Amino acid sequence: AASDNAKDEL
Amino acid sequence: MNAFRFLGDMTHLFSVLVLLLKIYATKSCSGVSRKTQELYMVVFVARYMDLFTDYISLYNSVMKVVFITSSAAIVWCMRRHPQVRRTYDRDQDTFRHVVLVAASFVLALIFNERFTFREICWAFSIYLEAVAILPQLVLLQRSRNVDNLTGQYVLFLGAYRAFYILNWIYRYFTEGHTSRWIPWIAGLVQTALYADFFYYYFLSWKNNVKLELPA
Repeated sequence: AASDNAKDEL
Repeated sequence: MNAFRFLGDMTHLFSVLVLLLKIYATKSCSGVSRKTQELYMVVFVARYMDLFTDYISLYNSVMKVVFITSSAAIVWCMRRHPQVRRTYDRDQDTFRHVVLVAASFVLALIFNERFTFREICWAFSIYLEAVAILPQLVLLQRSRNVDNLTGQYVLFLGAYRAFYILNWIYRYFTEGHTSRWIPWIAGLVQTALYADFFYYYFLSWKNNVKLELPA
């Protein structure tokens, strides 16, 4: 989901 | 991974190394806000809890460990190191940073991607990071003279957020227009907070005078 790819950032 | 984000992570890493260098080399933390460092430690712990559950990449995991340990090391130095702790401007570093923690937490309860423990912690860390620099900026205004290492520290920290904004723009146009309001708005607020510092830093650099912040 959109929120998941946000989690690949530091 | 794109160049903007990599540059952002590197300037962020650099800002922490500059601060550690300043404290370790000079055995002094004068001009450094311990409250800001404590807030950053909370930011990293709250955001990187997925360190042990979700493996994204070696780079991602290594950087998370580095940020958590370096912010903890800085706080430890400022609280426990016999020489360093004496140089802490206790009576100057008076920002009530508990308010920032509470406000960020309430915001995270209201605005989050999903009402789960991890998402709320993540949003909390994003909001808290946006305002974590405030005690440091207040301390710089109070102590007026900004020693160059602390000045560079804030400069790198601001540059890191500016690179991240470029990274979000890049990702928006290249990875399908996913809108990520939480980091975007918080990131803009955070970078705006640095804007006035950048302005005075640039003036002092242009006029080749010591960085003086207006009272």
